[in-house]
Amino acid sequence: NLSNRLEVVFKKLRSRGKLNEADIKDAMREVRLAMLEADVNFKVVKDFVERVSQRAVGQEVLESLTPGQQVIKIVRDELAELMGGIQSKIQFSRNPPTIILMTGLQGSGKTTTSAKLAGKLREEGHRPMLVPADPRRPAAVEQLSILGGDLGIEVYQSGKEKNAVKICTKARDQASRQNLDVLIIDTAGRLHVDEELMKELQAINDKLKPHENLLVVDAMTGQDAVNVAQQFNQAIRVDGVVLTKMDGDARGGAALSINATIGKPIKFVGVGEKLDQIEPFHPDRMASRILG
Amino acid sequence: VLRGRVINDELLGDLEEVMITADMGVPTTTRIMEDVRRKASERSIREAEDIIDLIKESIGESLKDLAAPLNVEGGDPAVIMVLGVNGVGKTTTIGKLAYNLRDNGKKVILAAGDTFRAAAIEQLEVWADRAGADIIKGRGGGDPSAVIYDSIQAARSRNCDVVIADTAGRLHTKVNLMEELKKMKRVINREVKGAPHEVLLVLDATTGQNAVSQARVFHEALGVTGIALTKLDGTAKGGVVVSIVTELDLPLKLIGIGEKIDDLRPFDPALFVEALFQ
Ligand SMILES: Nc1nc2c(ncn2[C@@H]2O[C@H](COP(=O)(O)OP(=O)(O)OP(=O)(O)O)[C@@H](O)[C@H]2O)c(=O)[nH]1
Ligand SMILES: Nc1nc2c(ncn2[C@@H]2O[C@H](COP(=O)(O)OP(=O)(O)OP(=O)(O)O)[C@@H](O)[C@H]2O)c(=O)[nH]1
Ligand SMILES: [Mg+2]
Ligand SMILES: [Mg+2]
Repeated sequence: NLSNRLEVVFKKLRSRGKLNEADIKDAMREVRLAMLEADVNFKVVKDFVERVSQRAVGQEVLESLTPGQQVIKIVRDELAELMGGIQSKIQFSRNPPTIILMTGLQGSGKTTTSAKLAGKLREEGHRPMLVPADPRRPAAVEQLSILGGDLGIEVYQSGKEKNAVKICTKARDQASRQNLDVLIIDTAGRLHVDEELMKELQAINDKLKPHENLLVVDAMTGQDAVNVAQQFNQAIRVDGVVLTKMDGDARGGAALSINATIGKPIKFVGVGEKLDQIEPFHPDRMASRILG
Repeated sequence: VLRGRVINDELLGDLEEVMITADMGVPTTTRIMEDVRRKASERSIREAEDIIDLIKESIGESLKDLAAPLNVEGGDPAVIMVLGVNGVGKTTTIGKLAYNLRDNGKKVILAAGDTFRAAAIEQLEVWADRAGADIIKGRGGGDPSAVIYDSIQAARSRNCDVVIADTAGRLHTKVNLMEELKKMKRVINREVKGAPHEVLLVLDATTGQNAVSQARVFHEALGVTGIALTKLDGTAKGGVVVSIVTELDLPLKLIGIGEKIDDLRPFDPALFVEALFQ
């Protein structure tokens, strides 16, 4: 892991007694390798290593008895700060229902996360409604209905309606009538480069004016995370990210890539297939995980 | 875009960036670049465009021996097990594959082996209907091995050529779920000589270096015989398969390029390598 690799770098240098800029360069090379291995985006790694290099040539490292540990501490602190600085709670509206729009690539975990989020919000005293606004994927409506049913949470019955915008507006009206205070809209998986589907997403966003647009991202996403985040953010202004499948061994570098690129916080983390497996995001834990 | 550029460290650095950004990973990129530097000096390469051709040649070399067709001949029935982590496109790929096999004159049965996830069976039923394949399902929450057993018996009694077994998505780190797959494979092998004829690992092209870990673990547990790489219609290049294919000697057989029933293609190394640099 990175700790060990940095110790190896600094062991060779300790015999000389002093560190210099070239030594720090070696250490930064190890940090860069660790982050690329963790799927952090190439350009994000470049920028990050540059800013950390500045700090690493400071006295705190050069005069430390354990320079390797010092560098790790600097890197970890910078990472955690980058990923944790911002508001990471759902912003509820004063005029209910609060509308939460779940969006993202195919298979990222939107439907499962929608149900998990509904369950969590109900435990926190809210009255959520789930909206199956994916009219395309085979059995998508059934999937959300079953999950909502398992939790005893209201799932809007879209019937034969295939227009996603209509499904959402009718669901919102029904939620208001039933005095439900949160609307969680599950949408179809879509590619950020699919013009037609991105237009559909914009139409939903324009008509419903959601209070929270959550981008659901698979923790194992590679370099492409930057493209995805940028395009979705450009289309509908993302408010936050949910990182799913964190119960696996993916290092999750996409978390840093997305944060560094669109500056939006990771609000929740999916840690399993069961409906109670959603947790708040811990930037310091994520930083350690990315560094390996 | 490379025309007129001089071959120097900056150019090579830019090319490395293209490869790493395509998810090829640092070790594989480094290996390819060493290979290219050696060839460039051996062949006295001077032009920047020729460097890129060397890179493509080097990557193509690693991939071309490992493109292979799906093995669906000669089984009684032929059995294909489809597995992989959650959400990669297993069920959709099965629907596309069933349609393709039907188009080639095969009678196909789909085994609804995901007895866990909400509406997994309903989802596969839609695909069976679209593909013109039969479907065998058990009760929700039941034993997937029982479903595959029933499917094999049904294939024999209905004279079907191929059984494709859908399985629930599972992270390779979950030991008990990997054991469930091993049991399914044993049941298949016991019922049909030489089966499963294909153990197809589905990987998502948007996945980064974790795909190597996925491939290693699934291969070690089940003996993967082929890879299907999905979602290549996005902007992700799927470069991680270069490491997987060379490190584990696994054939790349199919690619998914969309969500419709005919969005399945055999893997073409030359096209794949071209796309890496577009
Ligand atoms: N292990 C694990 N699996 C998850 C997690 N979140 C979702 N999944 C699984 O990932 C798969 C895909 O989840 P879905 O909720 O269907 O994903 P989706 O984004 O709605 O998919 P599309 O609607 O097709 O785009 C399912 O097998 C889920 O059970 C998680 O945090 N951990
Ligand atoms: N764009 C694109 N989407 C795909 C492709 N293959 C599958 N999908 C989509 O990916 C999502 C997940 O597909 P599934 O077939 O449910 O994936 P799975 O592996 O069976 O998922 P689990 O059973 O939940 O683990 C669906 O929205 C599919 O339409 C592909 O090649 N391109
Ligand atoms: Mg869904
Ligand atoms: Mg499936």
